[in-house]
Amino acid sequence: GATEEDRKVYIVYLGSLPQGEYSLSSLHQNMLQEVVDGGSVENLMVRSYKRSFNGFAAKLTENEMQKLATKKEVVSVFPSRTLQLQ
Amino acid sequence: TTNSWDFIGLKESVKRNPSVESDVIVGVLDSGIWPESESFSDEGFGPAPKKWKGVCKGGRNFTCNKKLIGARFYSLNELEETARDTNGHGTHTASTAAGIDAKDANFFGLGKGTARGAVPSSRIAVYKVCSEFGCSGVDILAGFDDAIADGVDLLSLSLGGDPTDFSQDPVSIGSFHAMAKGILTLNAAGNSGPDPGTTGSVAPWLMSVAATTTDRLFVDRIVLGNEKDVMGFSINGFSLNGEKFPLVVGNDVPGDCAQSDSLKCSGSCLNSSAVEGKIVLCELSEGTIAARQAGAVGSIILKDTVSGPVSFVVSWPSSSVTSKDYHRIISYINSTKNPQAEILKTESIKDSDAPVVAFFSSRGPNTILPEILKPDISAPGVNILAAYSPIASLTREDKRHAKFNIISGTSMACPHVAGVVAYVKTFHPTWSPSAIKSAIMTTARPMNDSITSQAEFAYGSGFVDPTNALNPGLVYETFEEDYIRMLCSIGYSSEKLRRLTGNNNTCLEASKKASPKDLNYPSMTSEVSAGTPFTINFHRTVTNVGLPNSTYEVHVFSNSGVRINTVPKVLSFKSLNEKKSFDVTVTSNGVAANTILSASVVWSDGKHRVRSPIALIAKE
Repeated sequence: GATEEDRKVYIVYLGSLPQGEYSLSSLHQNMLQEVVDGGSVENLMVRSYKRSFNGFAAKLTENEMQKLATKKEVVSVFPSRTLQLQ
Repeated sequence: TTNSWDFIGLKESVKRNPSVESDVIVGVLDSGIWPESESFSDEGFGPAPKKWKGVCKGGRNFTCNKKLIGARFYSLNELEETARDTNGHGTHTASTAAGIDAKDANFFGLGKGTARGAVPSSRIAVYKVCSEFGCSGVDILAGFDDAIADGVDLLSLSLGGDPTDFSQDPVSIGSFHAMAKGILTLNAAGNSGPDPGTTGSVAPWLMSVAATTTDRLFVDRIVLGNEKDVMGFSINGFSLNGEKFPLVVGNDVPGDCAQSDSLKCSGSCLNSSAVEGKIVLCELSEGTIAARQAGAVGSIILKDTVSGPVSFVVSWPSSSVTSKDYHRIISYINSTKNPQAEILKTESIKDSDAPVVAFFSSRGPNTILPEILKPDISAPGVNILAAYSPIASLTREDKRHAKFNIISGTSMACPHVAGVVAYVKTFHPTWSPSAIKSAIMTTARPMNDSITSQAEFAYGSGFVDPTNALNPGLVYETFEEDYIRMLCSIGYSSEKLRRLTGNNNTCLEASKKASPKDLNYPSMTSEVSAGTPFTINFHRTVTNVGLPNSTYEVHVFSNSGVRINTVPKVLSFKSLNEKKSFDVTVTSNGVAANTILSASVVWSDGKHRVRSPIALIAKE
């Protein structure tokens, strides 16, 4: 029953890049699809990190964030904070 | 910058390695860059280094050159479609670290000289991760992801926030992967000082930088009607041409508003007809704007006395004075029927107290990992003149534009150390990030913190000394596996660490029982219990990078009443890269809560001095 307004941008950090040939974009899309009830996840995916480390950023509900956080391949899930120039 | 590199000791005539320097790529994650600034001209530069794998994707009307070899922009909100710097901050930091010489640089005639970076022959790659709304974690991680893969040699991040657990902090995460690829990340300690525990730059694999003053102090004198001088602080390029104007106190000429507000000259609480053509004395900084709007010719503002000699750019004749001088002026006004004053144009004078840690510079202890001393190092971050974006406002209130600006912050200190890292790298291209960091920390000049008495928790290992850092003698090296052991010791699971590193790292029982204070760090710190005797042990290993055959003796300095013992007291080396370990034990009969115990261990072979500070804080 979550609305679009309930979604916040979270970073899903998956650690280092996996060994071997992987399409990380697909992997990230699939992980997201697993926790989102129905519908396309294309609009929910904000960014994929796949050149130097592994992770993605997506618009998630609290419930989806909790589900992702329990996955064994996830190091951490946290909201995207805004830092400041100093 | 036109002065700070000379003050640090990196003079124009310093020895350089230009061919290697031109292969060094400085990555800057910031608010973008102004590519047309003369600090980024590519005259005389050859093609980009072969190792460069990045691109120039700065958006519309953005062109790179052989100096500025890469640009990318990110925007979580898709509002920014250019790497062009509309803020000025990114241009300032990039030019401080790596700008070429820009002759006759000045800010409305102030601070005139040749603005230069530490490594003028190096290349710059810019990752715009900050917009007018700040720097989102999503964009910061994207900047790291690209910069590491693009092949930068070091990263400078003049941004930050509150202290956060490593696994949830984009700067800690990004800099960890940078370190694993041999890239050292420099990070501003933060501007939340002088309260303790305020630094948000906490990870041991990055280098956090505190801000200090330089020997160039900008002062803005006020001459009273009795011809007595009052020393003020502001960056004010205006002259009243030798004319004195009537002086009034803001709360004596209230406007149509509550009396309590008028005491501070806030908002519209000044009577325009009573202040027109006069200089207004105000208690709050907003008074500068209120007095100007009300038609005054100038303002004198009360400034917090603990804030020290930090001057701010003002867009009309205005100066700030300490509480003592503010009351001197009030006494003068009360002593005469016709009080008058003139605000002179800002001038620079020599500050023999420098370097002093800036009041705003965030302090340790490290609230995430108290066993790692933060900040790591200090560098100039007060009143730094460097290139600026010509379309950016000088300040929020001052809408003027300039090619150079004078600004303050740990943001300004960070690229100074980034420049030094690049400089050291030109002489030691194969050194690990931790070796370079150690070289800079152990050769730093000792400092005092007479303003807040927070010692190493204010300035870290001391004031950066680039030429000394080239020859440290010994270095404390730390590699990915050492950080993994440290993360085990603070409770990270084997599974989490396997994900983090991609290796089959498991937390051995020994690692779980270890203490993070035994990470091979160039400084030593710990919390101790107040009021009870304690014994703290630090284990360290040094690598010989000085002379093959050398013998180092230990010297211990302490004014804290603690006993410090080092075993062994002599380290003999037979070859380069040979490693030797030692233990430092600190004992005390107990100290009062919140006491900071400050000491240092120095290894010396007669030619090198390898100094590690020890900072202990007593907690309830």
